[in-house]
Amino acid sequence: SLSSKLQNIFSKLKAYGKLGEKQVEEVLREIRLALLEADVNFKVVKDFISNIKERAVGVEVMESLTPAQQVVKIVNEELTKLMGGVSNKVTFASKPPTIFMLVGLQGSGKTTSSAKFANYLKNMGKKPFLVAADIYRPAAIEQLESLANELGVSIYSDKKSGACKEIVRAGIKQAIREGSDVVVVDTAGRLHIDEEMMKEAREVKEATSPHQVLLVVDAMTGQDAINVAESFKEKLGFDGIILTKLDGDARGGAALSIRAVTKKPIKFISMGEKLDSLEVFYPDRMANRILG
Amino acid sequence: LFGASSIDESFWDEMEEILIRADVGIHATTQIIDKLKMRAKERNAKEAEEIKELFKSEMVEILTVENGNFINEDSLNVLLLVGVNGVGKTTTIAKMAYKFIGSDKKVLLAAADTFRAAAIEQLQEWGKRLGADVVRHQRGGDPAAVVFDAISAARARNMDILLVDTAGRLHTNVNLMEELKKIKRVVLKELHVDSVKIGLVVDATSGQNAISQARLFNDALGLDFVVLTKLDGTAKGGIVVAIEDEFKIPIWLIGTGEGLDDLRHFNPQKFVEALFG
Ligand SMILES: Nc1nc2c(ncn2[C@@H]2O[C@H](COP(=O)(O)OP(=O)(O)OP(=O)(O)O)[C@@H](O)[C@H]2O)c(=O)[nH]1
Ligand SMILES: Nc1nc2c(ncn2[C@@H]2O[C@H](COP(=O)(O)OP(=O)(O)OP(=O)(O)O)[C@@H](O)[C@H]2O)c(=O)[nH]1
Ligand SMILES: [Mg+2]
Ligand SMILES: [Mg+2]
Repeated sequence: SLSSKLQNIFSKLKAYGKLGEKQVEEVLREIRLALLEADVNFKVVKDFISNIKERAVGVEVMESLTPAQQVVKIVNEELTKLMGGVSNKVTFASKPPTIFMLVGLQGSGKTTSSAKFANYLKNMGKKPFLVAADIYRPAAIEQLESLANELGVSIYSDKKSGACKEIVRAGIKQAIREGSDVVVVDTAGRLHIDEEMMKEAREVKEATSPHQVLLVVDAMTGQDAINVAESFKEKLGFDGIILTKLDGDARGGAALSIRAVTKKPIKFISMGEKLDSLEVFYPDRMANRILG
Repeated sequence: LFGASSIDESFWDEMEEILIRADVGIHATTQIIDKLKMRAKERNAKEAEEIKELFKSEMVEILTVENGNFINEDSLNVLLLVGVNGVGKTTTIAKMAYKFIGSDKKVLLAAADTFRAAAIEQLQEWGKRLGADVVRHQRGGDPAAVVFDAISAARARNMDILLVDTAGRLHTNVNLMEELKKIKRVVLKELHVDSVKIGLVVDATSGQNAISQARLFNDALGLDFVVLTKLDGTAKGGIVVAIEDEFKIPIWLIGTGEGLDDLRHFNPQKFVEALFG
């Protein structure tokens, strides 16, 4: 782990009492290595390291009796700060139904997360309603229908429609008719550089006025995470992030990069394929995982 | 970017940034840079352009792995695609089928993802569009049993190629990795090892975790090839450089979109040019 690596450096350098600039450089190298291995964005790491350096050569570490602990503490604090406070509280629209729209790259986990989120809302005492707005992927509608059926959640789908806007409008009407108070809209995977598909997403957003747009991101995403998030923010706009597939050994540095650059909160993490595997996001736990 | 023609520390920093931002990873990048620094010294290279070309040729070398034929002309070939969730296995199976059918091969598909919602339906829809049959069982059934039946059907119908789609799974899930080993055992009971090829599908957007994926899938099954998908995005897919460097598994195909036609042979030269582009 990073803390034990840092301890190692300090014991080798016999850094008791004063902490020299050379020791700080060595520590920073280790931290940089850990963050890059964890897929944190190159530029975000650069900025982060210079922030740490500024604090590390400051008085608090220089005067500290346990410089290693001090540096680790600073790194953890800066990381947790960057990850954002605990912002997991799901908010709802003042007038129902509250509409959530899930977007993201192909295969990131949107359809599964839509169902999981509906389940989460159901357990909260809400009456969720799913809308299958992916009209492109073979059997995408069947996939969400199957999940809705498994959960006992109502769903609107139209296998004949070629217009997403119409599907979501009809879906919301149906949800209101049934007395549902939350609608979760699953959309097709799309590239942030696919102008046609980003335009469609904007149209669906305009047609539904969602309370929140959630960007679904795979935890194993590498350096490209920032391109994707910035693009989705600029071309569509989103309010929060769902980070998926954290049940593996991906360090999840993309979470830090996206948060640092877009300032948007991570709302949930997905810890598996089961429908009850959506969890609230804890920034300090994520910071620890990224550090390794 | 290469305006400065002198080779100073900022030049090497620039090269490091290109490679890391392409997901080559800090470790493989450091190794490549150290090697290039030596080479530059040996050749007394002074021009940035010259060193840049050396970088490219070094990476092409890493990415060029000796690979025999993946398809035998005169017997049934079984190709099994594996990988973590959502990387593009099912879609790649469809694209490969399209490619083989285009070369007049008789192709059969096996829906061995018996777990995920509508996984079987997804492959069946592709089969319909391709005019290829899909061997399937009930959802929740034993994937190895599906594969066994598919092999019998492939033999009975004198098929050239059987493509097996498997469920996405994390390489760290021991039980699911055991399930794959069982599928492999079932296949090898029926066919000679030369007729069976196992391919790992890797998403170009993935970061360093893909190395761990390659390692564990290779340890469990032995991998014959890699397919790198979603190269039509902005991710460079440089993770394959690190994978190649460590495991030497040939990269056979790349995915460049969601249509049947969006599959190409991996070309190390073109890939490296795009990475630096
Ligand atoms: N292990 C694991 N698998 C997950 C998780 N979330 C989703 N998956 C799996 O990831 C794969 C892709 O999930 P989908 O929900 O189909 O992804 P998607 O974003 O809707 O895909 P497209 O609609 O094609 O863009 C499926 O096999 C899911 O079961 C997770 O948290 N952990
Ligand atoms: N842009 C792009 N999308 C792709 C590519 N290959 C697959 N996809 C998309 O990625 C998503 C997931 O593809 P699947 O084939 O379902 O992936 P999978 O690995 O079988 O997923 P699981 O079975 O759930 O693990 C779908 O939306 C595909 O259309 C590619 O090369 N480029
Ligand atoms: Mg989907
Ligand atoms: Mg699949």
